[in-house]
Amino acid sequence: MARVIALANQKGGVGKTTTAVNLGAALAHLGNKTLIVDLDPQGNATIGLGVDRSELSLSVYQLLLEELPAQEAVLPTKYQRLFLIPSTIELAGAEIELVAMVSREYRLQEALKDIKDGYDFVLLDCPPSLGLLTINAMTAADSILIPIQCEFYALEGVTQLLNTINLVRRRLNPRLELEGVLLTMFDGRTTLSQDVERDVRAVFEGRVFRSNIPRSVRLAEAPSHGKSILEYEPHSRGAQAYLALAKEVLEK
Amino acid sequence: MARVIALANQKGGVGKTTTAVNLGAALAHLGNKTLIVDLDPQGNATIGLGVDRSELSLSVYQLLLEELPAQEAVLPTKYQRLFLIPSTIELAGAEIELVAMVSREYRLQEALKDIKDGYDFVLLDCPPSLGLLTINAMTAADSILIPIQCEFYALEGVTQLLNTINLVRRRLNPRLELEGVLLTMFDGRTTLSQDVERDVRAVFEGRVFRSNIPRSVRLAEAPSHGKSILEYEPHSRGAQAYLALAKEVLEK
Ligand SMILES: Nc1ncnc2c1ncn2[C@@H]1O[C@H](COP(=O)(O)OP(=O)(O)OP(=O)(O)O)[C@@H](O)[C@H]1O
Ligand SMILES: Nc1ncnc2c1ncn2[C@@H]1O[C@H](COP(=O)(O)OP(=O)(O)OP(=O)(O)O)[C@@H](O)[C@H]1O
Ligand SMILES: [Mg+2]
Ligand SMILES: [Mg+2]
Repeated sequence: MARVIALANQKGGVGKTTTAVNLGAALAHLGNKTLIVDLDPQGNATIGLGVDRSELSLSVYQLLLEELPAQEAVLPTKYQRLFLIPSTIELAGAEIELVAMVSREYRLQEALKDIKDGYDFVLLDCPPSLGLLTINAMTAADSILIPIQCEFYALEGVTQLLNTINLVRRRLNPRLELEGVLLTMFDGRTTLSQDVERDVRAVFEGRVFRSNIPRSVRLAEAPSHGKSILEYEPHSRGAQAYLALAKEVLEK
Repeated sequence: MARVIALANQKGGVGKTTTAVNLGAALAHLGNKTLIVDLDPQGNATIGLGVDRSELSLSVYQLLLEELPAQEAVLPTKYQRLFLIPSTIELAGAEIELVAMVSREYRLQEALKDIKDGYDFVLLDCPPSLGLLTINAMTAADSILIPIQCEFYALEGVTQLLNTINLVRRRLNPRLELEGVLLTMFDGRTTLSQDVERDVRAVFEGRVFRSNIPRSVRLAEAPSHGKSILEYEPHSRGAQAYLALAKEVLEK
């Protein structure tokens, strides 16, 4: 029985893709068959896993807009038990194309229905907006993991995100839960990070993962080699943090 | 005669808002009457300038969707010669509402037509997407300033952004030019930053500003005090870099 987790936050650059790729790699490393679905037209998760987008003919675009059976878009990655449904540049036009379609919010849920139970986890990497691609992810998901960067602007958008989650739960997907809030780019030396951590843990009491993801240049370097942090620097703080996060997710 | 500059990049978290606020403050500090227009539903520029969004009744939403005369939404800031058209949460629905409207791409251009010549500079802070809010900004703008974070994923989306700029130039706004590319969050100690700088300067030959904006926690702290970097830490590297950038923009 698969657990479908959406990685969502409309604030940009907070670590959604880095978490999708490295949590996915860590879950696979720990023995779980995992599928990452790249719903961002920028395709950073696709690139970060070393896939050449220009060579792709099938992607999540065909799933959403042409009812392609999902299995046909699934790619293996270099990691055992880790698979990907990539995104290509065509996805950039999808939000406007979806507006006019019937049951447009359910396209991804429909597309994943037949294949999701072949996996232990399905991770949905969302773009930095609350448009129809993110709404599709929230409708298809069992839960949402919210990465929050340890910086000031990070807290501002969370209310809007929580309102959207409630709206989706009421109207589109009654089983949608909060998987948890993840503090990213945490730099223990700055009071800014400490202040944000204190505020986030106060607001979300107990829904914040124990593991913080430290700010670490190794995490930013790994995608330029098309590698997960586990392969790029297995003993780094970033790799340890994502393994610890995977274990927390498995505990639930 | 105002220069209207859009700050655009669909990659999230690259420094669009930080540049809008601090370049705006620096231009005003150097004697130029400057208007910042916050086109991001997250309203980070509005918050970063110390404005309480919950108290606002008029914002850029009314300009785009209710043809409110722009002057009525203009707010003064605590800084002389620096003004703001704020954004509120209502803007989150604007992209879908705009889709069905006549000449939807020209709403901002129309709205700013009567007031822009009362300013030396108008800076448009865009959300992290290439949807109708960003298209409106590109249609209203004379030029585009592209902040690029000195990290790997930053280069990936630039081709898509340049394609969109060309599309807007061909179909909606023939005078649209590239103001320049700005390297942000530059950390000279990492090879990652040095590699990205080398790649960006090679790709954009001569269109990259001489001043890089250094990664500096002071820049991330300033908005939590509702202050520009010039007020928060006038002698910091961040403040010096944005003043140098303002001087480069004025040279053109
Ligand atoms: N813990 C970390 N330490 C240092 N750098 C990080 C960390 N996590 C992510 N990064 C870097 O920060 C940048 C933003 O991260 P990422 O692209 O994962 O965010 P995102 O939320 O997916 O962005 P977008 O909103 O554009 O989709 C990237 O360059 C990434 O490599
Ligand atoms: N030069 C810098 N050094 C350190 N931190 C920075 C710098 N510039 C911006 N930041 C911080 O990085 C984060 C992202 O910056 P900012 O919000 O300006 O980016 P953005 O492109 O506007 O994001 P979005 O895509 O969500 O609109 C913020 O927390 C900001 O305070
Ligand atoms: Mg991403
Ligand atoms: Mg912004």
